[in-house]
Amino acid sequence: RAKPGGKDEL
Amino acid sequence: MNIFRLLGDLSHLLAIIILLLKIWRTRSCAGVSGKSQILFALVFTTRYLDLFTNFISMYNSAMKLIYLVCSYATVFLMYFKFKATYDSNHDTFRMEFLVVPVGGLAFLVNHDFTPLEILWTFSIYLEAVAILPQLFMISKTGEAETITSHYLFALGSYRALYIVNWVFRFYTEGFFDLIAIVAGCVQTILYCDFFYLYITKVLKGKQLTLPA
Repeated sequence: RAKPGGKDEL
Repeated sequence: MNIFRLLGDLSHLLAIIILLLKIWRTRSCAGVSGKSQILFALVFTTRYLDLFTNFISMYNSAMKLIYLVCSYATVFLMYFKFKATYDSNHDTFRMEFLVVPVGGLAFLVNHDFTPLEILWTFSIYLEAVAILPQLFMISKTGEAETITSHYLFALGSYRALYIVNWVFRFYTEGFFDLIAIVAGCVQTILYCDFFYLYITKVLKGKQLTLPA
């Protein structure tokens, strides 16, 4: 699950 | 980073550049929905606020900046420089019908109830439906210029490639982001009808026209 605040995708 | 994501990002970049070049070269934005372009500028603005808070990589920051600058440049060309060619009487989709429900949903369904996270969620939901004014415009006029259809194909392929990337990441890293996946699937489904017309008409050298 994605870390809120740090998104590596565009 | 995997090949599907890279291809998705490049396809997205290609779409944005096709549209900018089309407008610049023909000195006209006829057939392009300014509403969709405003919504995309809003999508990038609300999603990439993390440029100021999180550094991921040079690639990540550079692409974010390029998307932002290009989307604002497109809006500028449409509403200022080549405003006379903007087909506003065919671009009648009401943006508030998308922005308001999407804003409400972002407040209700998100990973974390913080301003940046809600704005990111808003951008993901809004991106899924931001193309609707453009598709609505094409359905009103019944046709699209070939270059506009190339733009739409590249733009639709981007999210379809991202779906493959998410499947790949799920199996290789155990990573998944349900919000992005559901919205990305909705977004891709909206393009299906267009993909069909693109493959059956544009790739055979004909202009994209809607069946009567």
